[in-house]
Amino acid sequence: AVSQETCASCGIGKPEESARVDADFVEAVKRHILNRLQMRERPNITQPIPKAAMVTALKKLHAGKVREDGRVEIPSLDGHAVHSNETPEETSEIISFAEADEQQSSQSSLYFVISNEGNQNLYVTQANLWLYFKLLPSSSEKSARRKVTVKVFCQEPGTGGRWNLVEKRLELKRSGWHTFPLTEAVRAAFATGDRRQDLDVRCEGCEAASALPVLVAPDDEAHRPFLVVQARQADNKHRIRKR
Amino acid sequence: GLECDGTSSLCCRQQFYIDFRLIGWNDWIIAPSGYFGNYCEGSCPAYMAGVPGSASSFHTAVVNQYRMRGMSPGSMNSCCIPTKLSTMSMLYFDDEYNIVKRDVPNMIVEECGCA
Repeated sequence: AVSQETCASCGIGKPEESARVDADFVEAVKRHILNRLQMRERPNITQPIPKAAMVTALKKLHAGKVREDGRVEIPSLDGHAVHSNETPEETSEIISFAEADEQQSSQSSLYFVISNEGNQNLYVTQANLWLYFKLLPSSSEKSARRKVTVKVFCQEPGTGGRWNLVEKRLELKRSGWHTFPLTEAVRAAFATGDRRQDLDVRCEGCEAASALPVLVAPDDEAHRPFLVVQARQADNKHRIRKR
Repeated sequence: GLECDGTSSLCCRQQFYIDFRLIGWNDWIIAPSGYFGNYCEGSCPAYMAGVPGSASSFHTAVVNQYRMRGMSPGSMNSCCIPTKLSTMSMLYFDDEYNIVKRDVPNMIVEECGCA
């Protein structure tokens, strides 16, 4: 048999061979990306996040710019690579969107699930809940200065019932977003490995002020509440280092 | 810091870009739209080992010490490895209702060298 190399017309093997090499290489790169994200396999997107909610969150956090064609650009990645001499710290920002518990009748409850896929060994440096308050047309003039007290009850994971409270007084001049610090509650949730964070949102004075917090409302996806968790890799002793 | 252009067999950086759309990953990776999976390849002849600057490393320092003592570290060839890496920022969906923005260090090979 004429060896593949010298037989010009037998070159047919070449493209297949190089295609196989490329396919192997693509698989290797895929594996590399998943390893670096600490994932076993790519996530299975069962319920896509409503586009309106995603665009709102990314715009609010400048985490990404959404272009006309729908593509998203990350500002810190505008075409240049980030060089640093010291070991760069691996930081994560997790944006989790609120979901409503069908079982729970209360209109004021919602929950977040921050999966641990790719988030092992994370230390929560900051966590904030973003809530949108909508102002309804008010009949009386006095509600022009609409002062309300918002109470966010967060269920402490693993305690079966204890709720912690984050309280904030707001003066609502127009509809808009407001943030509530939940670092302790989310840090506790991460520490126990329980990734579900149950919340109950109460607003004293909202009725009189003709205002209401938008929770999980299918007809108002752009104002779905979201939780922003800033985290970094925990100290190295826990991390498995490849030799 | 050489770029592989097919004309030399010396240690160089081979650029390799993967468009996430072509591998069906653009449904869960929001940004960037692809990954520079560059890699290093090529030979490191003796005269290239220990190239000063970013390529020199502890290994090269040891090899030079051997040379100064007249001991030829025959088996200690230098190898063509990444000598400058950069961080990649990624924005992606995970398998819950989350968007994750992550700065993954040492993800993109910017330069190769013999060390």
